[in-house]
Amino acid sequence: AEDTGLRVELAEEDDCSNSSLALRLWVEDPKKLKGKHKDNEAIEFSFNLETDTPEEVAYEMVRSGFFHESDSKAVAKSIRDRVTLIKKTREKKPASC
Amino acid sequence: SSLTQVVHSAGRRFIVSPVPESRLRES
Repeated sequence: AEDTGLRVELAEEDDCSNSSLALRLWVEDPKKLKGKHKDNEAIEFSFNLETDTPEEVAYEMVRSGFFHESDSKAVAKSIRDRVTLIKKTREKKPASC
Repeated sequence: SSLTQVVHSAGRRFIVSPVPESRLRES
């Protein structure tokens, strides 16, 4: 995935049955972001695979003052990449989940 | 930890905590 300078990871073990994920996002490469942001803070949030969209979460993060409007695309993309990865992992190994 | 801050936005809860130094230099 193209590097947005942001990192998104599971904040908790994925139990695969729950549609709500606990994710954590932080700035790994501040140079890649346009707007002002707090770079030594990780933001933990829940993401529901069925009802939430990366763009919506990114918009809420901008509105909460975590990121600048110009970086909301990068935030949404980093969330989307991680969520897509998690969905693929879940499809591949339903047995061990 | 005391540095953890909870921010509510449009019904979603964001928990802000410091990133461990080790994670920052990992990339």
